[in-house]
Parts: sequence; structure tokens; C-alpha cells
Amino acid sequence: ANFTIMVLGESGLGKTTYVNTLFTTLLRDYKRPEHRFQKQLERTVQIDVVRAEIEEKGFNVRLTVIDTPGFGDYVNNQDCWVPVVEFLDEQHQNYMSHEQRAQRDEKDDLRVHVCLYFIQPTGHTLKPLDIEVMKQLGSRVNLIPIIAKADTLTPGDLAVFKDRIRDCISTHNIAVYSPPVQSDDEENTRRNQSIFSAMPFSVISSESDVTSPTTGEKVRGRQYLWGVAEVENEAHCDFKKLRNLLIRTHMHDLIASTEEHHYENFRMDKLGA
Amino acid sequence: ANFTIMVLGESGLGKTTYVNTLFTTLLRDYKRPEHRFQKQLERTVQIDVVRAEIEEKGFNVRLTVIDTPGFGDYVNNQDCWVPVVEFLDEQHQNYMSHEQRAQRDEKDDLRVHVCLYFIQPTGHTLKPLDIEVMKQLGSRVNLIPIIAKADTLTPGDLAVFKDRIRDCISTHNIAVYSPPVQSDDEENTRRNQSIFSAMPFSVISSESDVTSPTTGEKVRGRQYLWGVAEVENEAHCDFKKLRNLLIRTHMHDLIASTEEHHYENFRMDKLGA
Ligand SMILES: Nc1nc2c(ncn2[C@@H]2O[C@H](COP(=O)(O)OP(=O)(O)O)[C@@H](O)[C@H]2O)c(=O)[nH]1
Ligand SMILES: Nc1nc2c(ncn2[C@@H]2O[C@H](COP(=O)(O)OP(=O)(O)O)[C@@H](O)[C@H]2O)c(=O)[nH]1
Repeated sequence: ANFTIMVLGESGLGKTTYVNTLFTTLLRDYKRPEHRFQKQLERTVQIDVVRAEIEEKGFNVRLTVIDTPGFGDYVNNQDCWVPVVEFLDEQHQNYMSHEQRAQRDEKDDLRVHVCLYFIQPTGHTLKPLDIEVMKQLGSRVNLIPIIAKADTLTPGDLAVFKDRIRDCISTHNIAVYSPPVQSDDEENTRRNQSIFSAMPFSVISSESDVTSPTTGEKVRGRQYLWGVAEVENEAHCDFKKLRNLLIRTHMHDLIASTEEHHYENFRMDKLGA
Repeated sequence: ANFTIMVLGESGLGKTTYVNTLFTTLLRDYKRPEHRFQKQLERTVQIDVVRAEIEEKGFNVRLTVIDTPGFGDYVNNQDCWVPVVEFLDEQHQNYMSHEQRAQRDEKDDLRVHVCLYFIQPTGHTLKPLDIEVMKQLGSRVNLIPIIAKADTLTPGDLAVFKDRIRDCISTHNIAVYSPPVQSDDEENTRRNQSIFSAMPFSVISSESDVTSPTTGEKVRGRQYLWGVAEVENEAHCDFKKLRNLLIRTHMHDLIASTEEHHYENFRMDKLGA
């Protein structure tokens, strides 16, 4: 399967570290996955495409991650989401023009199956830019909000912040990803509720393994003078929960909903226009 | 003495918490200092004036802190520093117009003796907005750059970040505050070097006292699941170093240089214009 994730958010929120951490924890004897290419979308946003083959439960997944350096980094960020939306549409467009032709190189299909939007851990609420971008993207791509650098927030701060973000999302009618409800499968519904009740997902990422002061084992984490914030400790952050959602439990639905629902919306817009 | 500090930086960098922490650690049996007033500078920036009497080494200081909510919080932050610069000039102007008259109410003199500029702990370098604002302010007020929420940075990250910020400051010729050199006082020169070599000062702030897992004592700090980041632990951040600079060793020079050097520059501009 081909699975494409986009990470989006302003500079310095740990997006690149997150991408590396995701790949490293998936490919335990990781060497840096290949950078397929970089492309300047406009003078303001660049896309970096990183790709690796991973094996999940015995089948192969070509995981592609698209990083977006430059987004939201200016004094004036008016319309900074436009190049991103154009990029997303362009992938649907490319697929549509190739669909007619029988032969199509799968490698070139960069339709984004999920967009992880990184939120600065201010402790207050969403910033005006976050709201605007999430509204624009939510209707076009499966959007999952992420609390970046969650080790900045104490447990109390984090709970309050999550609540405020959720209120903000509902007030502004931001369409975040939610899985389909299978009314005849109660266990599945409960499990989904338990996963998605954690959204926005708090994430801690790290390039290094350090010794846990509590267990003495090597863990992926951030070593402070006062302790180690652990990436894969579910009490510390939702990294593992999110990774399971993306790679194990919901990959199939993220792909299907993009290639059916979002692609159909795009085709309808195009045909209508 | 009257001493006025301005805190400046985008929302969510812990400025308000810093102000509270500064007052609390100065006034140990602190009750909230009085909020003198709030004022809307323009639709974009507000100023909150907080004032308390503190006693330092037996003499009284009326400490005023000006917080600046709304600064840098928009999608488009073009010229967001203009209301701040106008506010600073206005204080010099008010002083100038009153100077002629013999009577002058000291309480109304809000000339800012030092501006603490809060930098987001991205780990990369200064943002375009930071550079622009610091250039504009550095020539008009004693400017001290602060690394906000420094508990976001591991010791390695912090050292690299400080270096990059310092490079950026010198590349862009940003005028940050530096104390006068007294060439005949070697010890003073050495002490200043040791204090100012830490700039930009890393700050951790907190509204609460928590139990230190290492000493069992109550400390002002942020309690994470993996440990306590301590405000007044000099290995954890420069909060104490900065407080000593502001309230003990350099208050006099910060006041003198504002009321002489910066005020004179303002008068020259006005007379020349
Ligand atoms: N506190 C904290 N810092 C992080 C985390 N992830 C990355 N960083 C640091 O943040 C800085 C910027 O990270 P980077 O991945 O380059 O951010 P990007 O600009 O969003 O791609 C680096 O110094 C990282 O070490 C995290 O989860 N928590
Ligand atoms: N990690 C961290 N969080 C902090 C620090 N200081 C304040 N905060 C938290 O950051 C959030 C915003 O703080 P606030 O003082 O309101 O920021 P302001 O908008 O700049 O005035 C609150 O949840 C604070 O508890 C700090 O030093 N480190």
C-alpha cells in the first residue's frame, strides 16, 4: 500500500523530529529514509518528501511523509495556506488526468491521506492562523490536530489546553478527521471513542535514545536535568496512540476516505466549475 | 526609586506568569500586586500596568511592570511594533512636557527602563518578527532578550539556541542592553561579563510551589511526570541571574541610561524634527 502523511505547522514545532521519530520507531534498525525530492511550492513554502518502505503486520507499506518548511514563518502570514491547498488539489488533479489512462505510476501519486497539523503549545487556545488554516484544510484532507512539543505542558496545563482546543474546533466548525461509525460493531465504536477522545494528540519527539532514570533502560526521549520525557510512554504523551492510529488501525480508512470521499469532492468541484 | 519593566512577545510565551513569578519571589508573602490600569494602545495591542512596592536592601522601589497582550498574535503582524514604539515615545514626550513645569507626579512617569523581549523556544533561531521588533526597539529602550519557557530545551538544545540567537543579534546589529564598562574596576568588569555572557537569559516561570523530588523541599517550579523544572535553580535556568541584574546590580544603570541616554536621543530627534 501507498500511504502519504503531510506534517504542517510553523517552524520550530518539532515536525522534522517527529517525522524522524516516526520512521525510527517503525524501522528499528533505521537508516535515514531517502529524501525523494524537495520542491519550492512558492517563495513561501517548500515541500520535502521523505519516503521509506516499512513492513507492518507482514505487508509492505510505502510510507511517504511530506514536510512543509516555511509555512507560517513570516511577519505577514496572510494566505500562507494557499500553496498547501493548491498542492493538495494538484495531486487530485494529477490522479484525475492519469485515471483516464490505464497506466499510472503509483510512485507519483502524492495524494495526501492525512494531514497532521502541529499546534504551538501556548497553553492558551488556537491562534488565528491555526483556525484559518484548519478550516481551509479540514474540508479537503483528513485533518488531525497535534499538540507539538507536549513536554512543555504539565498534566494540568495539557488537560485544559486540550479542552480549549476542542471547544475552539467545534465553535469554528473545523472538520477534523473522525472514523466511520459502524453501528453494528460496538467494540469497534468503543475503541474508536477511546482513541479519538485523546484528540488533539499530544506529541513528544526525539532524535536520541537516553537512559530512563526510573527503569535504567534505553528509551527514546528528551533528557532534561530534571528527568526524561519519554516518547513512547503513554502517560507522557499520545505518540504511540497516534502512531497506532496512523499505521495500524486507521490507515485503511484514511486511504479509502481520501481516494473516495475527498477525491470525489474534488471531482465534483471540478466538474461543477 | 521608580523602576519600570516592560515584557514584550507573542501570546503564550509565559510573560504574565513571569511577571507574577518575579513579584512573588520578590515579595515572599505576596498578595497580587495592584493592576493599576489597562489601556488599549490600538485595536491590536493592549498594555496592562501592574505595580507593587518592593523593598530591596532597605530601600523602597516602586516596581511597575507593563505587559503587552495582543502583540504579535495575528495572521498579519506587519508593523505590530508600531503601537509599542509610540507608547515608549509618548512616555518621553509626557516627561518632556512636564519637565518644564516644576510639579510633576512621579506616579505618572511610565518611561520604560528595560524591555524584556520574549523569544519562542523554537530551537532554531530568531523569527523574522523577532528580528524586526528587536531592531526597532533596541535603539529606543534598554532591550534584554529572554528565552521563554526554557524548560522546553534540553541543555544541549539551549546552548546551541543561545549561540544562534547571539549570532543573529550581531549579524543584524540589534542593540541589546550592555552595562557601561568601568575600565578602572576589573572586578566589576569581570562580574558583568559573567552575567551578560548568559544573554539571552533563559527563563522558567511558575505560579506554584511544588515539592522537589530531589530535596523534598518546596520550590517554585513546574511539575512534570518526569520531574520538576525549578525556577530558582541556576542549573535549570537564568531566572535568578536575570532577577539579580534587574533588581540588584543593574537597576541603577537601567534607570540612568533611560533617563539620560535614551531620553536625550528622544529630545534630539524631537528638536531636530
Ligand atoms: N521540547 C521539545 N522539543 C522538541 C520536540 N521535538 C523536537 N524538538 C526540538 O525542537 C527543535 C526544532 O525541531 P524541528 O524538528 O527542526 O522542528 P520543525 O521546524 O517543526 O521541523 C529542535 O531543537 C528539536 O530538538 C519535542 O517533542 N519537545
Ligand atoms: N513550559 C512552560 N510553560 C510556562 C512557563 N511559564 C508559563 N507557562 C505556561 O504557559 C501558558 C501561558 O502563560 P502566560 O503567562 O499566560 O503567557 P503570556 O500569554 O505570554 O502572558 C500557561 O499555561 C502557563 O502555565 C514556563 O516557563 N515554561
